[in-house]
Amino acid sequence: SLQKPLLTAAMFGRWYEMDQLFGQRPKTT
Amino acid sequence: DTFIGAIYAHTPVIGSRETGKIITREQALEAVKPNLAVYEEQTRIAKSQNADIIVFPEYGLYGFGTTRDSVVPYMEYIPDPQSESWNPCLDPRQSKPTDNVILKTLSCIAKNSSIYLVANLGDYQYCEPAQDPECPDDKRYQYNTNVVFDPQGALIARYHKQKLFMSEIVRYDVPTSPEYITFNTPFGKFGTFVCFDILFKEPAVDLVTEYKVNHILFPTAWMNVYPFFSAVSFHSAWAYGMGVNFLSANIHRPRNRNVGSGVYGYNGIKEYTMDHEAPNGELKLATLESRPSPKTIQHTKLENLGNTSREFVSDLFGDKFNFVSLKEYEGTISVCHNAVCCSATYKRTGNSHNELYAIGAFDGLHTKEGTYYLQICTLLKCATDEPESCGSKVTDSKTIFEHFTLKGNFSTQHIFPMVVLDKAEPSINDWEYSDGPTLSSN
Repeated sequence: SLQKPLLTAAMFGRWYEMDQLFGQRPKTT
Repeated sequence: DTFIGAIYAHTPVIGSRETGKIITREQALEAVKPNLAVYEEQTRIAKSQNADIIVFPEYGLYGFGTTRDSVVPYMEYIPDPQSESWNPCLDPRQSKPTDNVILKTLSCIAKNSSIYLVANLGDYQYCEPAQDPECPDDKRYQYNTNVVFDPQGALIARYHKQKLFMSEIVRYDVPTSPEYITFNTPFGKFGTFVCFDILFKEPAVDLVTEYKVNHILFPTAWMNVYPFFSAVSFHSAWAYGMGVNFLSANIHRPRNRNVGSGVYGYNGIKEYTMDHEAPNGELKLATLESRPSPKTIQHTKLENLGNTSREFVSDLFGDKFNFVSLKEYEGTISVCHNAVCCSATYKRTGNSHNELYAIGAFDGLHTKEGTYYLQICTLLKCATDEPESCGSKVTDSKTIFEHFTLKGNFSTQHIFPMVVLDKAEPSINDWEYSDGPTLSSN
């Protein structure tokens, strides 16, 4: 069990296939 | 069946260098020397504690603040170990167009302590525009590069960073295609990549799913952004989600939010350091299984996650999340954003009702410091009691949850669970992640 107060719980999902659909932003400085 | 992995959270010694000023090779080597001395000492200490492998951070040898031209004196030509065998300590030959003082020193550090050593520095590859249409105008490729030496000092791996982070593009080039660099040891198969690479599929995810590595070596110069992009939480979540051991060495510069390194197991954090007050970094070691066998989690798509109307919208690192606040001491609430719906069942203790918590959902393209598609479910503490503070940086909490369960109906199988506690400390092995996907704790 948690031993301290909770700050954040998260399920961080990455949908890699959608990256290709949108394409990568042009490289900038 | 096990081995001992070590990381050193190094504070690069860079002196009073002026940004963009071009110095001589001799001056650059003088600047790198104190960092190499720290590497040597920490490697010796790690070996005295029976470490088998040690990882040092990205930019650990000369720091940031260089331009494409001013980084050149710090770089060396690094030959491809897949096409030629080379032990710089035993054979310190001149490798045109640069000398190899840094590579030789790193090689000897590995050899003298009989340990695998991982470091990061710039690689200088000469090219001719007449033969190579991609060759830059200055006739050289410059790569942000990881190198690995074996316990005899031989260079056994060289990896060029694929996903440069923002202004790095002014300093380094991108390889024409992702490099999948692996090597075998008596204690399993290793892969390596660098910092921002972790956000993308190629090569990071493919090293695990296609190349079947057991362990990842990860030099980084990670700048913490709360709540999700905090180094220890994010990197350990990736290790857990991918089912691999993960040795993460971050540079230690608290003023710049570069804090958080550790040895993360496929089943939870083993050791970590994230001391914002300490002026110098720290060495951490942990025993890891040589061939992890993570449990397989099938992410079946959930249905009927309840009332899904949003209550308010708030910004979380550039993304507009839909949120619903936790109004009662206990209950079940849900929220959706585009195709993602999230549900939380929770119970708080009675004396902690005055801190605002909310559950949030996001399904969209993140574009703030890079472009990548996210689906996120979160239960978080808001920075103040104002709804628009939900998603902003907060590091302190008093609220005790007797239990919570967070579920989501994701479209992707690549989900990285994380739980962060008061003082932004990652929680270690005190939560469960299971089919659903479901993240829960008592």
